[in-house]
Amino acid sequence: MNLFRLLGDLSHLASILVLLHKIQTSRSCRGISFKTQALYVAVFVARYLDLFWRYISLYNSAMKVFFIGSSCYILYLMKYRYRPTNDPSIDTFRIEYLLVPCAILSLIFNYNFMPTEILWSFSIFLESVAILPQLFMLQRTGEAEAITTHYLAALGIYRALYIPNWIYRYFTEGVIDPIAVTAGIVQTGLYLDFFYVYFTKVLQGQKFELPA
Amino acid sequence: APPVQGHDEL
Repeated sequence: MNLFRLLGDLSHLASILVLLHKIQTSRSCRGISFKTQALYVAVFVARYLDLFWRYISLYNSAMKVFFIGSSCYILYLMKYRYRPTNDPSIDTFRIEYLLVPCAILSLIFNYNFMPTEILWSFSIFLESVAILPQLFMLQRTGEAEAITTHYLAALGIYRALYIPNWIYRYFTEGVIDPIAVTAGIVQTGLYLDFFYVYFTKVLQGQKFELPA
Repeated sequence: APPVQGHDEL
């Protein structure tokens, strides 16, 4: 564990708490892509079920339980409790365009051709693109509530912090994880446009609005 | 060979 990874994980944790806060206080999931949230459940379940056979640390296990539990809870909130505020007509990204290529990639690129390792690779690839339905929705509506942008920023910062973490681990431990690093760089890249608007507008007190 | 050594990252 190093500082970059710890701060990254905390940022990930914060992003989920911000999202839950947004839904609970506004009693609405307006502006949140159900598809992205469903993809995160798939990501966490595919990757973190190793909880049952691979113990790393209490920290690691507790985080895994939290991520699986909170992502399922968010789906429940969107699908049942605040269902009327969820508008599927603007959440139109075709997720099969993500699921199928990720499944194929995970069969080709994995560290061991066995179900658990293929699932791990699949979750890494899927996580890297799971935000696309959400970004697509943002692009379509052209604006977002400030709190939704804080959620996305925290999520993007989490990914960005994993990059210095890998650099640090390469020099201190000599380990390199090409699958995670490649997918992680792609994933962080997807946030660049968003970050630009977030840092130049939202943090200056302006509304998050995309140029027409 | 790289890290099947645990996937210790989240």
